[in-house]
Amino acid sequence: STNEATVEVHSVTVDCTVTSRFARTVMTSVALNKANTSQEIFFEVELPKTAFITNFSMEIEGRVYVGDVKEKEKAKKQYEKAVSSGRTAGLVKASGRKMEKFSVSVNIAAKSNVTFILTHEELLQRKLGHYEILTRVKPKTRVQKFQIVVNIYEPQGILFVDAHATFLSNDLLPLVEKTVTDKKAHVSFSPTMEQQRKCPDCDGTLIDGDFIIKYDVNRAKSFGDIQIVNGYFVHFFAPPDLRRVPKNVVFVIDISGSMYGTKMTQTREAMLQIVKDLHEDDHFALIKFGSAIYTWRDSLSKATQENITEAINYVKDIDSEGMTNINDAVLRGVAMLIKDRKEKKLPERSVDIIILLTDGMPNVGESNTAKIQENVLSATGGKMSLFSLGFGNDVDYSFLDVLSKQNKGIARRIYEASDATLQLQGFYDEVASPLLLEVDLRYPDNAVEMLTTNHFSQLFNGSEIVVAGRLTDNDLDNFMVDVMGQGLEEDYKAQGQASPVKWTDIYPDEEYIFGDFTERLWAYLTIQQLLEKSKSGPADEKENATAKALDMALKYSFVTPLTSMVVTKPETEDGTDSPLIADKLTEEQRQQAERRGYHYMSASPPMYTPTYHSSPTYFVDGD
Amino acid sequence: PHFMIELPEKEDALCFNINDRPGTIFSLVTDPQSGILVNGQIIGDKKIPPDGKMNTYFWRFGIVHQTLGVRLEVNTRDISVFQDSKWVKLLWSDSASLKGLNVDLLVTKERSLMVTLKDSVKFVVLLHKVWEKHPYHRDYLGFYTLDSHLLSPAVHGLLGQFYHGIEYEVSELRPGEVPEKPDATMFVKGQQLNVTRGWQRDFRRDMKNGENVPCWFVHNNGTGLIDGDATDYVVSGLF
Repeated sequence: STNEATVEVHSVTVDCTVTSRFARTVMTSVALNKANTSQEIFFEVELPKTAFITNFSMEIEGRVYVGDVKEKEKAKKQYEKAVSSGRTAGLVKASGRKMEKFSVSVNIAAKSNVTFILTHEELLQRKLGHYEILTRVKPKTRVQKFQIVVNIYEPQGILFVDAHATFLSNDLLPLVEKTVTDKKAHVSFSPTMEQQRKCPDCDGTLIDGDFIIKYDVNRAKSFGDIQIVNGYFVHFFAPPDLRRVPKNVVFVIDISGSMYGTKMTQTREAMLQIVKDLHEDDHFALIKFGSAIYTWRDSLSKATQENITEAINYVKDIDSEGMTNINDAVLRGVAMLIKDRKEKKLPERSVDIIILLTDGMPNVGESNTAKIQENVLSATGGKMSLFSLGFGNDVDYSFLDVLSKQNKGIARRIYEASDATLQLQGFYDEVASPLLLEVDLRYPDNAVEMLTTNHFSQLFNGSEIVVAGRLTDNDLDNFMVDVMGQGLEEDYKAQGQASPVKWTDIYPDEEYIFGDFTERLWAYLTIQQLLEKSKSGPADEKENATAKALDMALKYSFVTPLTSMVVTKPETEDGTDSPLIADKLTEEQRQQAERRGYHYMSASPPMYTPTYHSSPTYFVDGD
Repeated sequence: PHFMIELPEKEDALCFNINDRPGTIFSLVTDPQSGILVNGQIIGDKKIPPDGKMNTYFWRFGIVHQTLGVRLEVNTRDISVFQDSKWVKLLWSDSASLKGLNVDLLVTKERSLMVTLKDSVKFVVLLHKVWEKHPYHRDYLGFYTLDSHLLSPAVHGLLGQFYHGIEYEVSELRPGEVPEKPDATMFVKGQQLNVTRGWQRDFRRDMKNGENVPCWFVHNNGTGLIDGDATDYVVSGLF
């Protein structure tokens, strides 16, 4: 990006290669300073928040400056002086719900070129029956060479590929080229300078928004699909045609004062739809809580038409009141499930789920969040899943995250916006259809090591289980795989034999692509899981997980919450050299940033920087 | 005067104004268990300023610690301390420190008085000096509680009732009269209030300009946020 007409952006290319769900994206931009004096050129790109930056480089006057991934604390220490004098700049900032922004600027001499290259990698997650590759492009001017190229290699076979962009007009639509063969898909988009033009007499560009590719692969039956490459294996498990397992779901809904208004309306709307969509085999209960706890009925009800109609009437009347008593509300839900199970009111083969929706921190009853986590874990005994939805920014996401993870669930943030109803329904849809419970994927002990998690409480419809590991024997011809789980009527058992993939047969001309993909996929998955472990569990396990995650992030050069990428810019004319640090944001940091943004922006004059004191202060003074 | 309840754990603050006829004395802190009492008297501008808004300020505080037998009167002119059966007078024009058995005082010339009452409370009184010949305004005081955790649960008063925290929830942010000051709905003490996001100044670090602290402003003399209404806090004497 540049504000000066004297900078010419020669090219912007986004080159994404996906191999067995592992995506590597290289974003390259070349610009020329046409002016007779040196000037600052900015490079700003957005990447998915699920991705790790792995590389960054700048080429200026024949010299290449490369980012270096270091332990976060060491990076900070190394640049302590610069940090304390405010001379470093964080390169990564949260941007919207799905992305984070990487930005760097550099001073370029007159008539010189600069090339920026940023690489990031991620394992695409299957959600609601597809994978998604999201590329956000916002060149500020038209670009001589603009190109997005995505190549997808899926040895399982590609079921479908959809490509669309938020900025596609009728004129640009035909420029999206898509070629899909059995195991390979190629999507490209490369408008000319003229085609990028926003209007006949202006210089603006049409290219501004999200380019989204959705695809799915052919689902392998029985034990799934295993790929072995260069001593590492990855196992994808999401068999088709499984019947859903009935669920017993207790909705625990916050109705405290802060839910008043739009949030309450959106919750009602979402709940009405969710209740209507309940499967007739499911059982459900509704608990609303402010300071007090109210139950629709004392036990779960089968989702018959009659019960759903009555529940709808109850939901319609939900209104806000009181404060936030999370502890007692969740415990009431747990007790209800335990009691109904004991009294055999629920199908034996079914899954128990609590869905907690809250927008604030507990402030009535037990308000110590650690104690609430302890109480809930002790009550559930780890036997049911707790999914938490944190509505808005006033709830501590990390509290909900740990609460859910300790109880076989996950937490999700719901952003306060006009589409909050859809966000709530979307999350519910993801977890609404459990297909298998207690899924175990087993491999011969003597053949594999460094396995990622191989036990999963549930497999949901539309998702996928991924396990990766290292083979102890590089020359392994095959190995046996066992998959076990609890299905609707009987236990699910599948066994298979995996052999190394012959990439040369599948992709005769492109074997070079696959070199280290499986190993990096394994590393990415391992680090993600270690980072999760480092948040909950006993202290020594947390420490261990953190140390391992750090080691691997350094080894594989991933910018994670434990590592930083240090970018040293060329010295400026006055001889100063300001290091830049690219960090990976955690969900909590994103939320805090949004929370501050909301408070400060809405509350303060533009130049104001607030000062918070560590202890409460109560004062009275003159205006 | 503006009242501010800063809640760093929530990264938030609440504020309200209380105005009444000049001369009115308000109870700011009262803790019957420890025998602590802080009352303040307000004063008005010299005459109504051109904007037609008559401001009131605190100009005099009476502070009593019955158990320790300490009594202080702080006003815009001087500071009087009664302890060990005698009165001591300190002037704002001098820096001074007084270390007693039960009370420590630290006067920073023309600026502030820090008071530490043994095992109970610590606070600062700020002196705002206004140009003597200012046509409307006059000197006034600010009162900042620094440490109140040792006070009993029974502590009350316009400030004291917040010493043990306040639970509230805010929702429905919406455009207010001024674009940068949105309105919202606050649920507090079982009531639903219309509040406005604004900011008020903390003068501890910058006596001249103050630091803006964003806060949820509760209208109508803090009605709904404070227990009862402002008139319930009017007392007849400084001690």
